[in-house]
Amino acid sequence: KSSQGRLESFFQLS
Amino acid sequence: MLELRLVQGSLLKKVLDAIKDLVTDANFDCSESGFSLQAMDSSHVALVALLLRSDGFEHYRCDRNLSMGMNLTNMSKMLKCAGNDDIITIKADDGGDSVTFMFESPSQDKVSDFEMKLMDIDSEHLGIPETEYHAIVKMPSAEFARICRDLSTIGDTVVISVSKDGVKFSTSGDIGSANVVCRQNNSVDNKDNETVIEMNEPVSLTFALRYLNSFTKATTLSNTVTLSMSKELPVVVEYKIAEIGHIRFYLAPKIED
Repeated sequence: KSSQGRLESFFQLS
Repeated sequence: MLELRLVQGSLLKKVLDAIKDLVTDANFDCSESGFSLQAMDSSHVALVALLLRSDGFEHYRCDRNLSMGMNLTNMSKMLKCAGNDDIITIKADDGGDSVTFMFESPSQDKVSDFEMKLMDIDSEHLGIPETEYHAIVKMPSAEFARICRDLSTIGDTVVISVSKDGVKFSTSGDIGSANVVCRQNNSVDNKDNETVIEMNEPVSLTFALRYLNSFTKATTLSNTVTLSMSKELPVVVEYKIAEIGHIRFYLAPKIED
């Protein structure tokens, strides 16, 4: 089972 | 004061077609270096980064950095009114609440201007660090579009695996499963037909096909597409825009629970 990652998990909000 | 004259106006029309279904509202940032945009889709799974460098414009005047919030559906409506051969000029005043798109026919016998209201958009900018990717695949953009379209008729997600044997696209769904393998090839007569794989480490990531299919709307901008992948990082799907810049899509992978 897999879930959709979100971009904030990989890149920082600036 | 901002005045950007793009002789190949069709490029801007194509850019809008490529991003308007992914992103509704976005800030276009204008600076000395170019005309750019960074925006995420509403679910924060995909991001588009556009750059049109200032030296790609026939005339580029941007007195001070300007961020213009635009509704992309409305912008697309206006750009659809430009002919494919038209020269497009984007004009805005500092601190103004509108932007003007001017369309000139190649023979200069028809000139139109369309003024669009700007909007305030709270933009969430992501800092994307420069990364050495584990694998970079360059392939014909039409081939990539074909694979994404074909596989989405079978399943919702695709596993993209890069190994020394090539790049493999796999999916499965209720009716069955499918694998497409593209091997490195070298085309003597046409570089655009080549598939080139640079790999430091094998990598395998899972993505939602719905987003990849949306990215392939940029296929008209470039004959080739580049997929850059690293373990546990979003894939970068890049289309170069001839002589002027690029459009990059970032897509977060599916994560194993």
